[in-house]
Amino acid sequence: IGILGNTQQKTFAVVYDVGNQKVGFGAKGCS
Amino acid sequence: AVENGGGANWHVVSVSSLLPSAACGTAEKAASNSSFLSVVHRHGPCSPLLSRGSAPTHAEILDRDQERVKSIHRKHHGSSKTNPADASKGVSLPAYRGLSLGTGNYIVSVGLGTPARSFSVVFDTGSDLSWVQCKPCNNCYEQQDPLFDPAQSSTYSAVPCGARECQELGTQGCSEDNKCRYEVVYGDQSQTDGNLARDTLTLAPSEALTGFVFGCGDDDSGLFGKADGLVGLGRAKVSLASQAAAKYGAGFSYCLPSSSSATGYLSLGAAAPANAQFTSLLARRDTPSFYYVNLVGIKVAGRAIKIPSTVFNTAGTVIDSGTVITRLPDRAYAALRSAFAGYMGKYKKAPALSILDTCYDFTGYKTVQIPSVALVFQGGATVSLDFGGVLYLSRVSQACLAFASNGDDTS
Repeated sequence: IGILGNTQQKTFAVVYDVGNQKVGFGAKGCS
Repeated sequence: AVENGGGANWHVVSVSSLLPSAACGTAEKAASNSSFLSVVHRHGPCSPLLSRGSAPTHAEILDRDQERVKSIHRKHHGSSKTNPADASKGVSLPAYRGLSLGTGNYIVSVGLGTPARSFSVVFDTGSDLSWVQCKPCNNCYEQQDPLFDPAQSSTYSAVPCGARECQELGTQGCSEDNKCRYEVVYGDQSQTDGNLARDTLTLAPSEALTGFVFGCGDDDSGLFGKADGLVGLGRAKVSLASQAAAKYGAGFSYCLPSSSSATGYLSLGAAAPANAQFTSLLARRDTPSFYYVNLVGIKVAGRAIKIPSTVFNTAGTVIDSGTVITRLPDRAYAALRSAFAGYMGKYKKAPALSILDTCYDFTGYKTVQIPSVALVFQGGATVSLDFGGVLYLSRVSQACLAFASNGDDTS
């Protein structure tokens, strides 16, 4: 398996929408 | 410091801005008025943990990251059978074998008890049970704050052995006074044992979760640093994410800051920014704590690199807050490395840094221009990484492509 690590997640708003079974990435979520 | 000088396909960056500041920057403002916690890097200047003098080197962080990756693979392959020699406390049947903690963890501060007392805890999407060290303690490591004292909280109660939560955790049995014992053994042999308990968890001044189930650790050891405990955001019912779902909705979001001197957030509830791109969140029965996504391609400088679809068409990809460096199937990593290096020919090569084998020396440059890297997920979501997600900097003379291979992808 691959693993998406935290370095690559930096500054994105990472949304775990468990109710709808989807995950989202919003650019420039924080500095 | 990061300009869009080369268009969306390039990062143009001032070299002087590459390393994090020695001082903590201003905190991010809350994007919502609900549960909103500040997230900081465990070893950065914003961390409330005082052990910064003993922060690991970059090479140590990356070396230990490999231990976390190994433990994810062990769990995924179902090969984490109990080895009595592994149980540091001499317990022959660890109830739950978790992930290595690594050292790239992020910290949040939460309140526990009534009146609430503040604790700085690691946050981890790869494990489930939240815990703090409690009084009285038989064997606790030194932590940042005084131990949580159940006797000082008017809302504390021990979870009895017959409770559903006790049964679901597969715990270490009952104490003589009918308290449910739990044990978590992490993949790096860090360990916490204690009583399963309930109390009020305060997330923000006016936001609290009553009856929050957590571990009250009284026998803890391992690589926790000075953290007061851990908050688990995995998929199981006991995780903070699951326990908070009834109040905030099923989900959570976070943003990890670009550097250790900046602040991000963790928010319960699944409110999404307008620009978010979504892909399916997947689950596996054999590793029920993990969140999986399907990575299907990679773009470098806006161009899709040639990777056979079968390379990604394996078991999927775990998205994890506790692994530092993204691991790719070997052929995907080789293609990424080749494409990236093709655009970086003007820069002098630098020695490898632990697991990172494609490094450059930016000494003498005022600005550098590096190709963008975008991850393409099932359904088409294309996520162009922040500059900090493309290069990992230990120093200006050693900036490395921030990806690593998973090893042989044919096995």
